[in-house]
Formats: sequence, C-alpha cells, structure tokens
Amino acid sequence: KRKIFLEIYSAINENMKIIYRELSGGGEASLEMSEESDPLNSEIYIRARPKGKSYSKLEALSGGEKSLTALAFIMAVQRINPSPIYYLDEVDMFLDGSNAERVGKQFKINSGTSQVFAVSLRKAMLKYADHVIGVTSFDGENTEVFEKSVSESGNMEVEN
Amino acid sequence: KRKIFLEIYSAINENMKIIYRELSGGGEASLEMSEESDPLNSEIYIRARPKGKSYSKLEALSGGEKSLTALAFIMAVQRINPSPIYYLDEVDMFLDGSNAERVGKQFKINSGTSQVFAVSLRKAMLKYADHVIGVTSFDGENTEVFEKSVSESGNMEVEN
Amino acid sequence: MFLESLELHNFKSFGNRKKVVFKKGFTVISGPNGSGKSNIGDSLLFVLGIRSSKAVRAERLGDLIHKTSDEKRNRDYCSVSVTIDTEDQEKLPEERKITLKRELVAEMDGYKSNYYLNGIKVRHSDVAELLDSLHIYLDSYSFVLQGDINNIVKMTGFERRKLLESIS
Amino acid sequence: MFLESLELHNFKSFGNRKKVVFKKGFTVISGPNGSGKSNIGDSLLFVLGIRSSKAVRAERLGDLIHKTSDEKRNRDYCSVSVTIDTEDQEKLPEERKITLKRELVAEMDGYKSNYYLNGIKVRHSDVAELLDSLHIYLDSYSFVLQGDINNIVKMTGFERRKLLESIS
Ligand SMILES: Nc1ncnc2c1ncn2[C@@H]1O[C@H](COP(=O)(O)OP(=O)(O)OP(=O)(O)O)[C@@H](O)[C@H]1O
Ligand SMILES: Nc1ncnc2c1ncn2[C@@H]1O[C@H](COP(=O)(O)OP(=O)(O)OP(=O)(O)O)[C@@H](O)[C@H]1O
Ligand SMILES: [Mg+2]
Ligand SMILES: [Mg+2]
Repeated sequence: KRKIFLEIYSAINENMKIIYRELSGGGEASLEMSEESDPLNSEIYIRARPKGKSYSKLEALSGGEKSLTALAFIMAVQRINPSPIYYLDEVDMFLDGSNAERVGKQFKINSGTSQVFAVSLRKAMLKYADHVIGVTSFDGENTEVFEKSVSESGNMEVEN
Repeated sequence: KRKIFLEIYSAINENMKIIYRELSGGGEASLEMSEESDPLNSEIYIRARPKGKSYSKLEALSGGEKSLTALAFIMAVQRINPSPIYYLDEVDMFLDGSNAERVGKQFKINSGTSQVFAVSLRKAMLKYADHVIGVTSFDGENTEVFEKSVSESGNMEVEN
Repeated sequence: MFLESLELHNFKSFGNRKKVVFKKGFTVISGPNGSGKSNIGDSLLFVLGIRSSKAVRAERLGDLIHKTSDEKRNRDYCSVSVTIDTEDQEKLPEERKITLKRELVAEMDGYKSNYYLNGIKVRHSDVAELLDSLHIYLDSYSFVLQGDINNIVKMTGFERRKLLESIS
Repeated sequence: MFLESLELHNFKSFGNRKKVVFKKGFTVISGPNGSGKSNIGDSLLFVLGIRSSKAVRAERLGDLIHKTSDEKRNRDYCSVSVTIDTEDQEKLPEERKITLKRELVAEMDGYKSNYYLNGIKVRHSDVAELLDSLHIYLDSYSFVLQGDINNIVKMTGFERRKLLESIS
C-alpha cells in the first residue's frame, strides 16, 4: 500500500512539473509532503513558482495563479488514469487572456488522444476548438442546441 | 430588536427586487423567511426568477444565475448603509457578456454618488469605466501601476 | 472510442426530444448564463450511471425531470441515451456502436432508474462493467464540474492525501 | 468625499515607493493574473485600519511586508498612506484634505502598527472615529473581495439571518 502510494505521488509530481511549466509559460510547481518519513499520515501541499517569482504555498498566490495551479494538479491526476473522454466546465474562469490561451492549447493537444469537451464563455478557448456547440434558450424553459462552425463562433456573444 | 430586524429585512427585499430586475434584464428576486411568525429564529432564503423562467431557490440556478443573484443581494445590502467608496474585486467572473454589461452599467450609475473601484478582466466592464488603472509586473516581484485612457484600454490584453 | 451522439428526452431544461451530435477532437460548448450548458454535463454523468443526485445538482432524482410553468404538460418520465463508437477493429462495423440508455420512471415512493444496452434491459452493474472496459471512470478527474476548481484550491493538505490514497 | 491618492511603501508586491492617483467616478483596475490588482484592495483595507491579517490574505501581519528573492534587500518595514478629499464646504480648501497613514514596524515578538493623521501619531480608535464620520464601514459590503460572491452563494439560510441581524 505504501509502495503504491509513493509511486502515485511521484508520478503526479512529475506530471505536475511538466504541465505547470506549459500552462504558466515557464513556472515551476511541485507537491510536498509534511512528513517524508511517514507518507500515509502526512499532509500534501502544492508549491508553485509563477514565472519570474519566488516559490510560495498555494494559499499565498493570487486568484488566477491558484486556479492555474489547481488545473495543473487535475491534469496531472488525469494522466495517471487516461480516459477516452474529458469534460471540463468553465475551468478558465479566473484566468487572464494569456493563461486561458495556454490552457486552450493544452486541451487541443489532449484532444489528439481523447475526446475533450470544454464549457467556456471565452474566445481564448474557442480559438483552439475543432467544433463548437452553441446552447441557448428562446423561451427560458427549453434548451436549444445547434452546431456552429468554428469561424462563425468569433461573433458569438461569448465574451464581453 | 425585532422591529428593526423586520425593517431591515423589508428594505433589503425591496432593494433586491429593483436591483435584480435591472441586473437580469427583467427577472424577479426576493427574500423569504422560513418562519414568518418568528423572524429572529427563522432562516432566510433567496428566490429568483430569471427572465422567462419560473421561480426557483438559489441552489437550483446555474452558476452565472447564482452569482448575479448574489450580486443583487450585496447591492441591496449596500443601499441600506450607503458608502462614499465601493471596491468590488472580479464580481463579474461567472457572468456572460450581456449580464456583465448590465452590471457595469449599474456600477456606472452608482458612481454618480460614490467613488467606485472594480477589479475586472472583462471588456464589458471597461466599456463603462471613467478611468482605467493598468497593473502589471515586469520582473514578477514588483507591481507597476499606470493610468490608461479608457479608449486605449480597448486593446489591453484584458480578455481572450 | 468516442461519443457519437446524445439524445435527451425531458431531462432538466431539455423539454421534448433533443439530439446532440458529437465529433472527435476538441469541442467547446458555449452560450449565455442559464441556457443549459452544465445540464449537458449532468446528462452525461446521468446516462453513464452516476448514483448520487447531488453529483448532477439535484436534491432528488425526481428534480431531473423537465418542469415547465404549465403544470399540465409536466410528465413523470425522463431519459438520456448516448451512442458510443467503440472503434473496435476486431468487430464488424455495425457491431462497433453501443447505445446506452437510462430512464427515470415514477414509482410508489419515488423514482426508479432503468438501464438499456442496445435496447436490452440490463442492471447497473452491467453498465459499470462496460465503462470499466472502456476506461471511463466517473470518480476520477475526467469530469471537472463547474466550481470544482474552487474546491481543489480550498482543499487541505490532509484532504489531498486522502485523494491520492483513493487513486492508489 | 473621495480618495485622491494612495502611497504604498514596501507593501506586498509593491517594492520601493509607489504612488497611485485616484479620481472620482467609476475606475476599473485591470491587468494580468498575479500582477497586484487585489493587493491594491488589501492596501486600502490595511490603511483604513482593518485588524485581522486574514482579511488582507496574510497569515501574520509580517507577511504584508514586501519580500524579494534577494534576502539582503528585504526590509522590516512597510507603510500605506491614503489622501482623502473630504470636500467639506465648511472648511478652508487647504483643510479639506486628510492624509491617513499606517505603518508596520518590527518589535521583539512581532509587528506593531502605528497610525498617523496628517502627520500626527494617533490611536486606532481615532481612525475608527474618522471613518465613522465619513460613513466608511469596513465590515459592510462596500468592500467585496475576490471570491466573496462564491461565499454568498454558498451561505445557508441561517447564516443569512445572522448577517441581517448584524446589520440591524
Ligand atoms: N509580501 C509580499 N511580498 C512580495 N510579493 C507578494 C507579497 N504578498 C503577496 N505577494 C504577491 O502578490 C501576487 C498576488 O497579487 P494579487 O493577488 O494582487 O494578484 P491579482 O492581480 O489580483 O491577480 P488575479 O487576477 O489572479 O486575481 C502574488 O503573486 C504574490 O506572490
Ligand atoms: N428539472 C428541470 N426542469 C426545467 N429546468 C431546469 C430543471 N433543472 C434545471 N433547470 C434549469 O436549467 C438552468 C440551468 O442550466 P445550466 O446550469 O446548465 O446553465 P449554464 O448554461 O451552465 O449556465 P452558466 O453559464 O450560468 O453556468 C436553470 O435555469 C434551471 O432553472
Ligand atoms: Mg454552467
Ligand atoms: Mg485578484
């Protein structure tokens, strides 16, 4: 049990380093155990160093920096048990333009091996999409769904 | 004590009706007590009816609908003790374009009698701003602040 | 494998029958607040056999059935079906596709779920076996619902360890 | 009344001295993630006398002092001052402006706050009186911090009643 736990821990840690570097455009992130000697009773922290800054605990980062780090952690866990389908609902909500773009790019890369669905209101995501599903409601009570071509989605009411 | 509580309750309720109608473009919202007969021990719920939909409890609404209703509640409370300054940090984050615009318009109206500061990444807010303060960091450790003219801010990296 | 289409019948904000066609690759679902985007995610979790109603933002399973302001039109039934293309080269083309359906029917004291695989009634455990064979896990992070990011950020060091233990 | 300017000295991500000029009306503060937008809000709450370090996202008051990777340059001091134009018609023009300053200085076992009104050292209670006279309340919803909206949505009916009681 302990052996498997340590394997999972170091696999997530490795994945996190790679993914966070991509998502943050050059920062570093890693997991940390409060008691290296007793992993099954220790607490697990996330430390991140946004590009050009010094290391800090997740709590001391800004709102957007925290959510980017959390997303890197989720994607690191996803790589442990790869799935044929992914569904991500407005995970880009706290991110500024350039962070949202890098996340969109990563989803596009992942969609080479899996089917990826992302709910998003932002142009930065639409830019990388292969397909767009528009959702609306004319009478407030019924949802209507229609296929939009990606080029057309530029003029969707999506953002601002 | 009971008398004052009921006055505050009905003042917030009245304010909420007016503000939610503005923010949602025609919906209705109100407060509700679990025990009308014993206000000081009752729970207080928020019910909202987005435009064209039927009434539902806050929990049953969508992410964006919930945050718009919460914002209407906050603004209804603000009207009880009007303040000369307001500071609102990314309160438009869950909102789609047209809801964010309506919130921006409301901030502009409030800025007639108070000084309003809103932290936002969205163009829908910038559109109504009198002044824009740009914040950035060149070396990652120091924040630099500069004044931007509103017309110029259109090309800020703000959104997407 | 990939999801080929979804058919929603009276599920949440989807009145009547609606068919949504999916494609491989990267799909973005977009639209105004409250239009039904997250309901699509809920319908996927529902048809793939999720048991807890909380996970699909409903207090009771009955809340998943489409309700309108016109009481007379409200029914006591809803269903979601998903067509999966397994892309299994060892099977004949017409055998590669699987249609999984879940319906909710009214009973004396609540609602009961029925599952169908290619039209044949099956048990929940058969659905779980199918998902296992396709490597679809509902409790891992392949489904990140709206607001989950916030919960991860607020997670304590202790909860994070519990999470890693559950993956091991 | 309105806030005319803010001067930050070694506060959070503001190294050295930075002056920010404010104007009346509606101001939007914008910029990339982690650039220091919310730190401006924290500096306002700090100078207006907020006591709890948690309210300005710091574990201890000492965490508010600007730290860089170059240990030698880190100082043990920070301050924020705000110039308020009271627009009080009954006063002479040069008496309408008030400058409020709060500094953090290192002591034996932690940090101590000192407050100054127009350069004269005052107590926290004098600052509280000034804010009262200007109708600035730190604990009402005139300051809505990042993430507060989420907390309001998750509030229970019981907590909402407690909130209304505290306003009464
Ligand atoms: N004492 C300190 N010394 C130096 N830097 C600090 C200090 N305290 C906080 N910071 C830094 O300030 C940055 C956060 O700034 P802030 O929270 O204001 O960002 P923001 O512009 O609001 O971003 P977001 O859009 O993500 O909310 C963090 O990167 C953090 O490391
Ligand atoms: N059983 C039901 N019958 C009818 N409508 C329902 C039912 N359950 C939920 N709804 C409606 O569905 C709407 C929510 O849809 P959903 O959460 O998918 O929105 P969304 O597009 O994700 O919006 P957002 O961008 O705000 O997250 C709500 O307005 C809710 O009232
Ligand atoms: Mg949603
Ligand atoms: Mg912030």
